[in-house]
Amino acid sequence: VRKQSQITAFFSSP
Amino acid sequence: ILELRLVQATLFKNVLEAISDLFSKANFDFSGTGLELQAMDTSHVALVALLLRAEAFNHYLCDRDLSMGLNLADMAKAFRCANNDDIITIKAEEDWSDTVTFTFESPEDGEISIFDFDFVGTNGVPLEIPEFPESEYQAKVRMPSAKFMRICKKLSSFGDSGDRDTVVIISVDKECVNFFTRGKTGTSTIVCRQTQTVDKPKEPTLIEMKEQVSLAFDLRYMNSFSKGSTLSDQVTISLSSNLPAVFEYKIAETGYIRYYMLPRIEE
Repeated sequence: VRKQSQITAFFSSP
Repeated sequence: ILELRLVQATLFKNVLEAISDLFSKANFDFSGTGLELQAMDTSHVALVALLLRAEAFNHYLCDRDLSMGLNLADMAKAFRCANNDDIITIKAEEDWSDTVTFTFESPEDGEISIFDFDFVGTNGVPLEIPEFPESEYQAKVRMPSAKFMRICKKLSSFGDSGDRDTVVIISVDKECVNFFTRGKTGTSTIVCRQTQTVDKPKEPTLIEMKEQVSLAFDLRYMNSFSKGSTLSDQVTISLSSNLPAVFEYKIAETGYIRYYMLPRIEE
């Protein structure tokens, strides 16, 4: 199974 | 005051077509530099960032930074009514703190359509997006945007269309990029070789590889990203196992649209 991470795991609010 | 004019609606129509099926709301940031747009899909898997520098507009006046959330589905509907050669004016005034006005004017018959859009809350955008150094990507592939779109369509027609989770594996190895997907009763691979630029100087496929890389992506998202092809003849795909992949379309000399998505990781 390949898991999809959310992009928010990488970019954050300024 | 914000007052912008574009003498051809095409650019904005194409922007909306490139984002409105995947992203329902976007944050529009207007500043002296230009328009910066960001949107995330409802699952927070993909992020799109668009820059249109002030020079992209025929008239650009923005004396105070202005940030607004707008509903893209409503905007796309309005823009579908606009002709490609309509003149667009975008206006917001300080005392109308929650509305922006888009006006389409037909240069032929003088008909004017006016749409007021209320601001909406956005889905957690804007986010801080750092520029990663080129060296952090294991491979970069540049190809004609129409070719990338065709590849996505081919893979979709092979993969079971009812399956929303079809995965594409993009592998880069020396002078080849492979797109691989598994259907119900078999697999499909599309191999793209680096092309000699002498033959077709306008449509090169270029591969820069630091190390071999093989990453899995959701085909449904890639298909949506490929709609950026109306904005640029070329797409650049930057791949890294540690960073979000970037699917970038440069918009003439005046900006870009970039789609970001993390690869799927084996568990």
